[in-house]
Amino acid sequence: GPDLTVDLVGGTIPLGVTSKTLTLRITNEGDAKPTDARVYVQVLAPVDDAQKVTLWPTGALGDCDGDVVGWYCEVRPEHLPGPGETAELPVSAGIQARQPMNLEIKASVEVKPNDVDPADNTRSFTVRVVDRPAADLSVVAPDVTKAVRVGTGGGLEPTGPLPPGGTGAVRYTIANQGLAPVDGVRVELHLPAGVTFTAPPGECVLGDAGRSAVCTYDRLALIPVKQDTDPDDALHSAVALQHLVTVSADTRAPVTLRGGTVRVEGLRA
Amino acid sequence: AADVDTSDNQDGFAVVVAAK
Repeated sequence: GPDLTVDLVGGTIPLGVTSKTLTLRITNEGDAKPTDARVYVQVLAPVDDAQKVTLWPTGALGDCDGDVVGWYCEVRPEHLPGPGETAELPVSAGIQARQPMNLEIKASVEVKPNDVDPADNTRSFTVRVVDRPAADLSVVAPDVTKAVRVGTGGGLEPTGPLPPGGTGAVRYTIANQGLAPVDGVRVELHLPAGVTFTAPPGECVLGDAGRSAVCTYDRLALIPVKQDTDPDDALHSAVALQHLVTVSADTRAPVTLRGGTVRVEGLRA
Repeated sequence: AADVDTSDNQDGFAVVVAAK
């Protein structure tokens, strides 16, 4: 059966930032896809505190309702996570705190048919506003579900499901949601067993027989979101990157290959 | 470089392979 877990990342926010996007991850560690999943977020704090840091779901993952002290989202059928997959719900935090503070929240997920391990369906988290005026990088990497081809303009176009022997793209978005710029970004990627990088990207050094990469974007600067006001200039607060990957032709499909990771760090303040 | 929140510096992903 399905075994959904819930996690919230990005819950530490530098004092002075007025908005940050957190991510609520709903991962299916079971072996069946749920037919229904509903995630609940409840703020365990007095309304006064709840109004200093408001959390609200964004994006098109689910149909959501509620208010600042509690809300829920019904995950849309096309986003229900299959075995090994993760649905990532962006949660927009609006911060009006004038001093450091903590906000306790509880997140839980209700599943149909019954979750095989309900013990990990509910977790408590602390959202923290901290007095640290530094950079705050985040990364979001969706599951790879589509085969791609290089289009006439050089961009990648999805062509359908990803078969054994096929080529897909690992895509991820890095954003600086803090108060200080970073100069240069280092990215570490690990692919699941049975998947290798199709071509070594120029900025990357491959290892682990083509399954891992360390990429150094030495000239990539990311400024704080608040300073990223002109869409036409060359200064950016976020960047989307992608790498082509190939699935081994002898993979027994259908299967979800788990264990890919991407990790980012700023090189210099 | 200093980073206020490293909880969101890593994300996992899966590769979903369909039958041919």
